[in-house]
Amino acid sequence: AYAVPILRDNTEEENTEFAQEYLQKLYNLTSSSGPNFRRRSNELTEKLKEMQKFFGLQVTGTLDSNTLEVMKKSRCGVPDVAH
Amino acid sequence: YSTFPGALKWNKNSLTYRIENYTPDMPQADVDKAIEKAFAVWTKVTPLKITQIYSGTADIMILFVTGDHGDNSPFDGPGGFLAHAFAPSDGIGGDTHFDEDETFTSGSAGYNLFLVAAHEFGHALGLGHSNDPGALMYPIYSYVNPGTFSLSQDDIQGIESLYGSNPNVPNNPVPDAPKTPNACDPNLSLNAVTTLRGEMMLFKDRFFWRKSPFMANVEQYTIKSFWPELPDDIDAAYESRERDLVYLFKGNQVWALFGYDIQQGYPQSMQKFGLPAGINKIDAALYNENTGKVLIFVGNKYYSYDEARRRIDKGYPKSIESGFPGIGGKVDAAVEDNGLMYFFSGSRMFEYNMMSKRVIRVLATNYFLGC
Repeated sequence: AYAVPILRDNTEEENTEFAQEYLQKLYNLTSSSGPNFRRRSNELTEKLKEMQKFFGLQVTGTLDSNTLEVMKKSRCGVPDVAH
Repeated sequence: YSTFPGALKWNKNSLTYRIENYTPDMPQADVDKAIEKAFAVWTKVTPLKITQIYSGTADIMILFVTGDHGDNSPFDGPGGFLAHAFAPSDGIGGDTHFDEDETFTSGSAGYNLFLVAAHEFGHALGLGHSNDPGALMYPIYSYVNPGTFSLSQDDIQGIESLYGSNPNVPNNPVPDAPKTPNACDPNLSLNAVTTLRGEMMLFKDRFFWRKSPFMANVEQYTIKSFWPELPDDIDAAYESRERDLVYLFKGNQVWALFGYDIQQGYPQSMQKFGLPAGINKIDAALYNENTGKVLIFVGNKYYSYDEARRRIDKGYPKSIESGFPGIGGKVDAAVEDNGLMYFFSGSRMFEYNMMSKRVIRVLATNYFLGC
């Protein structure tokens, strides 16, 4: 028997990519690719917390439905933190 | 509010703007008017003078563009980013770009150009984003009637921190600029409170707080950022567990929410609740889970509405004092939660036990807001 890769839910993948792009443009997340997975993952968590704090959301560092809902609202394209 | 690093600002009070091209969404004259009004929002509270020029390079160049338009900040098609502007400086500084893939209008459809432009010109003059949901400089778009629009205190304090106040306007900051309700204001009073599928929603002015049992903190939003069709300053609200609907009242109209969606076919007349003619506004409403009745509060009286029979029960109205001794004569808002009733009156909230028919605790109105 061999482990069949469990395809993560496509939507989850898309949401994660969407969130990374949002944080890159508005919260100075550096590029989401690169060798050091742990460092990248930590930075993503920190930037998520920064965005959640700005919008008065529960600061979880995880991409919960509330956070995603706010990310999907139409808005201004100027970063929320000074570039 | 926030400003850009180094508090970037224009070192002159007379600025120019030029509309380089026009969106086909609106008549050109309407675009001119929206842009002019949007600048006026800021010149009214500062010493700044901002005039339109029709050729050459202006301090603030205004463009309608799509996708990648050469400034390293590409737009993203319909929705998402609506526009952006650059902080004060020479060259691209102050320039303001609108995403032509959006639909801009003079009304509430699509995105109101005046509102988007007023926000972007805040950036063009040196303001960053604010995390005050009632501020113009809040990053998320939320429609408000341009006819009644005014900068919030937060916006005014921000722009005046850069340019000072308008010497020609007698009292500053503008006294009637709206302030966003503060959850921790000890004098806070509320317009309406309801549950919604386990969450609690507390309404005040054009805002509401959303409290979830799963989250420690409470989130504040403008009503219109969730439901553009709903009015501000609602009077009352209750959740019908039977119908899984939340009813929201203002004046003699009622709206219904199914989850976070506005139910089709609303608003309807409040008369459907069978209240006596002449009642054009209620103060509060709550759903009594024990009896399945809806208690509707009007002045110092209350009615019991039977949802199944769709009519007011016999023997009503009764005086609030007789029905709920100890909570005072009139209520602003009411809600049932975990088998207890909560009556809000000014800055006080009465926790009431329907079984023992007595007030258990007198708490602050902002008790649920996690201060």
